[in-house]
Amino acid sequence: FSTFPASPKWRKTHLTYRIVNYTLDLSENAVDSAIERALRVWEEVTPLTFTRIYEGEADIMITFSVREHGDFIPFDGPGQVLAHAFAPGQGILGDAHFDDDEQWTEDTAGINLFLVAAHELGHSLGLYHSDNPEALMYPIYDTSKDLPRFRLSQDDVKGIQSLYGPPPASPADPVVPTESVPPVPGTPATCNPDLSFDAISTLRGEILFFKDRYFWRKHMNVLEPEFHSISTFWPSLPFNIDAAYEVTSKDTVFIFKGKQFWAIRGNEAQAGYPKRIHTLGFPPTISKIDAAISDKEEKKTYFFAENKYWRFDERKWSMDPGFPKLITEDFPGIGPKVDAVFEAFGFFYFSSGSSQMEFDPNAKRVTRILKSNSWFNC
Amino acid sequence: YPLARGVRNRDSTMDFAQNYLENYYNLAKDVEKFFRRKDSSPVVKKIKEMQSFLGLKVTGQLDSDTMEMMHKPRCGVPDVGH
Repeated sequence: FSTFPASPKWRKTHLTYRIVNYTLDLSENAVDSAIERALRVWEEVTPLTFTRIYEGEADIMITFSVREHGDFIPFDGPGQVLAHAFAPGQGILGDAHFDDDEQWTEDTAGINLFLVAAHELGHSLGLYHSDNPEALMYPIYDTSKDLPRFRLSQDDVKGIQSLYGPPPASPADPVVPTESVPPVPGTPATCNPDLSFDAISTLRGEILFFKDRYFWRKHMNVLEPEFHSISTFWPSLPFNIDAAYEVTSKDTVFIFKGKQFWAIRGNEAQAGYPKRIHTLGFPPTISKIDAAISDKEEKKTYFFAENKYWRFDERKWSMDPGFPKLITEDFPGIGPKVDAVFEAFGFFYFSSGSSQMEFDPNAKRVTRILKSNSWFNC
Repeated sequence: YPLARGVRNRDSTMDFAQNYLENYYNLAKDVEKFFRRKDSSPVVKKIKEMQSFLGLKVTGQLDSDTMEMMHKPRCGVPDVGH
């Protein structure tokens, strides 16, 4: 691998990006997904995180353009140069430009946008070209890579970690709970008594417990949970999610992070996402959801944010009037704030830090207090 | 006709290669034309540098393998000199 001269790099780990315009070759959702997945490639192996912004100057401005496009390095029409990007820094530095005279595609029929974006964003983060043909940062476009299960080469990983180091260790004890994933420093420990969760959701009869970049997959009939990286199943999903819930009638799990939400069905991310949470009817002041659960009998979703909750009508696809209300008002013993919630055996299980409250929604009372990881057969 | 076409093809190949080396291997513009090529020339050195970097056999010649690789789609990231 190599870096730019003087090895410029970002002096912060939380970066912003903005998709300034779109190619007509692909749907906007397809472009969004390709860029998000490309960022995730680098996010997975560094302490870097990326937040999308929709206006103003982002650290990484992403544009599609043809020929001369304002940086004195014109594109060359179809073929040959596909894109270019600048080393980290202010203004145009860090930006990624894509030649819209190429035929951009989601597959390899044309030029695969994800693959090119992942390469260009490597430049945006400070990597220059590699002379290793296996590397993503090799300058020649190569579709022989396994795109559905794309992984960086060791050369790319060494390169980017020479600038930013490895991902941060989890506060939990770095012990690997099962053999589902290889031992990676920073993996949260299944039986750590202080374990808390980012989000919990059911999925086709199983329970998914999300934490950082990982999730545990617990089947009721199997004692030991499986442990996986989120990106193994859903490469386009973000890490460190805020909330998740399943709508069984739609066979869909909705995943929330910040002001956006995604939809997955099995291990397929659904087209048309992410969407903005405000399209659900939240006021502009709400910037994230803490937890969510769908009541399949009532066809209502309960969204929890800070010390309040909203009720959403899944049939009308709109918020019920009269909300938000205080959590403590209708869920006595819960809150004031929750991390995650899911339903099992007719009970709601609220997780807050390392504690879990079993709540009977009919009796409206807490029936048991457990450890958050009580489902893991510790 | 065949001769003229051959000359034109060779010229366009050399123009392409010169532009390629200028764009991606920091070959100084206008230092030399290909017809003055000799082993020690900056152009040949740049061809060798490129062949080495791209994992090709280092010949200093614009052979078919080299030209094929140079015609593949690639990243046009601005080089350090820009």
